[in-house]
Amino acid sequence: STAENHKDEL
Amino acid sequence: MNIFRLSGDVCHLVAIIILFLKIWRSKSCAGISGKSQLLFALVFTTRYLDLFTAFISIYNTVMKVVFLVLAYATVSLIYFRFRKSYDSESDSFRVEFLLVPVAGLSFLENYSFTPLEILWTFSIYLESVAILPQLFMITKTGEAESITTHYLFFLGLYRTLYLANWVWRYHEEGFFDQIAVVSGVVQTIFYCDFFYLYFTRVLRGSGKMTLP
Repeated sequence: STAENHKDEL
Repeated sequence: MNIFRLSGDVCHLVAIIILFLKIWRSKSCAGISGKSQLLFALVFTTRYLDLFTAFISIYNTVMKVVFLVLAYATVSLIYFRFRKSYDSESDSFRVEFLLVPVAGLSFLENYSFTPLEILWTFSIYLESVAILPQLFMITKTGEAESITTHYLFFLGLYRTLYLANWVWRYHEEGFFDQIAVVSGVVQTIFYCDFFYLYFTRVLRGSGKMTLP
C-alpha cells in the first residue's frame, strides 16, 4: 500500500 | 531508486551542508531564519521516527541520520553558538500560522489514523511550508547573501527533482503517493519566484541578491 511504500523516500 | 530520486537527495544534502558550512566558517547566521531551521528539524524528527520501527536500506538509514544530525547541528549554531549574530528582529514570521493548520490537516487527511502515520503526514505538510519564514525574512530585509541563495537553490531543486522521481515511479512502478506529490508540488511552487530571481540576479549578476 502507499502508506508503506512512501517510507523508502526521504 | 532512480536518477531523479538520487540527485534530489544529493541536492538536499548539498543544500544542508552549504548552510551549515556558511554559518560555521563565517561564525555568523546573519540573514538566516532560525525559525525555518527549527521547522526543518521538526520535519526530520517527525518523519524519521520509522528509524526505530522499520529498516529500509543502509542508504535510507544513513541519510536519515545525517539529515537529523545536520538539522540539529544547524539549529544549535543559530540559537546557541552564534546566537549573537541571529537577527531575530527580521525573523518575525509567525510560525503558529503554519504549525496549527498543518497539524490540523495532518489529522484530517492521512493514510491511516495512527500516531506514526499522522506524524509522517505532518512532516510532509510542514516541509512544504517550512521555508516560508526564510523567504519572508529575505523579503523583509530586501537582500540575501549569494551563499544563502545557493542554499535555497539546492533546497528548491531537491523537491523539484522529487517531482520528476514521482512521475518516473508512477510510470515504472505504478507508485503514486498522493500526499507527498500534492505537498511536493505546493513546496516547489513556493520556490518558483525565488528560482526566477536566482537565475536573473544571482547567476548573471554578482554578490548579493537584492529585491526590487
